Amino acid sequence: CSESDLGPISLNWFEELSTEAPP
Amino acid sequence: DEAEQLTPVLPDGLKEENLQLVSELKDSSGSCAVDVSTVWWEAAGCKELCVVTASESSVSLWEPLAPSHWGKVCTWHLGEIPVIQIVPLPDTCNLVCVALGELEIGEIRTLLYSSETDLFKHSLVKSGNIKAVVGLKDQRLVSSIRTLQEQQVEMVWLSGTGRSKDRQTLMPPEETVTAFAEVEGMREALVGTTAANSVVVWSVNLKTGQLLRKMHVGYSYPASICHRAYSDSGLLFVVLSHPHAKESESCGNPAFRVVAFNPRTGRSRGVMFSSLPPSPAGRQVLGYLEGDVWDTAGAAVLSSGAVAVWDLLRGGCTAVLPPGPAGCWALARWAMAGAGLLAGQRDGTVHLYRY
Repeated sequence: CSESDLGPISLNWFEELSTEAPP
Repeated sequence: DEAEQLTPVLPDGLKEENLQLVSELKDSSGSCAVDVSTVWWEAAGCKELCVVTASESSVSLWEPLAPSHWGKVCTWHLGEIPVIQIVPLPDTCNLVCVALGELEIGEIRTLLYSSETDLFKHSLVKSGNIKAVVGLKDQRLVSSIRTLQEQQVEMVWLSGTGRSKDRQTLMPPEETVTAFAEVEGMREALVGTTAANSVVVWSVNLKTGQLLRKMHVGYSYPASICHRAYSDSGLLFVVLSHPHAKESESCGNPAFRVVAFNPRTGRSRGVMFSSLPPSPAGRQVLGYLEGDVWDTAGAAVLSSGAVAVWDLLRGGCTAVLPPGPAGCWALARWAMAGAGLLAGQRDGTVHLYRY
């Protein structure tokens, strides 16, 4: 899978989404 | 002859040799078997992998005796409500968890042995209209409950005596959660599948139960059930089964799929499909009845009464167990610790196969 089909990939997705999500 | 006709044909011929029969156990109580599983059990300083069998009214623990022999250690007799399934608790010792109910799960109970009273006891952990439950590492249970107004999703931390020692409410998605899977190697990440065919991701610890993301699986494969999830190179890989595989024949009859999600964008792509084996010419198309996943192996009972096994990363069917002389297979479960495949029949016969 590449960024072209799935969009920009982040290795730290879990930490980033946890910080962004409302508590 | 009939069993032979019902056996699905593999493209490269029958590969039953990939499964080697190790042992058989048979519950002679005469009650109809509803589930089979494994549990670590320690007694007199000796920790062994034991087999658990469930009928509607009781649950039995079996220990390995001489090679290829099993002996019944004990039986828990449950009350009026029938046992529906065993809920495996990975890396937990001396604790069995079961779901009870009529058509749907109404109670979750833990079963244990108390050395103080020398009694085999059971303890209520959760009750309600339970739509999904799964046991996770570190003696955790997560479940979804539907009430008239809302859905409650809750994680329970179990004590050594099978009672809840902590609870955390998770933020529910709008749709009913139908299955859960922990994200391997990420203790606080949990995924679920929903009745509207989405994959949801939570952050779970004792302080928070945030819903981080909801990502649609696609309409081509209805009623996806998640079995395993792991994160690699910034992508979330989810192993899904498709209990209505037969109905989506035009999509290649997939019993299992591995789908890669980008949790940042919510976009997904199928990585590998594991299709139902072709049925012999002129016979009814095979359907998927129920299945289980361990590591990269999937197993399912097919409508023919056979059990099929797939390598989920290669997509190929690697073994088929035809219905036995005594009848059809009704249960297919992977034993813990890579101990093999448990195949069960309704009459209480269980075969353990090395895979």
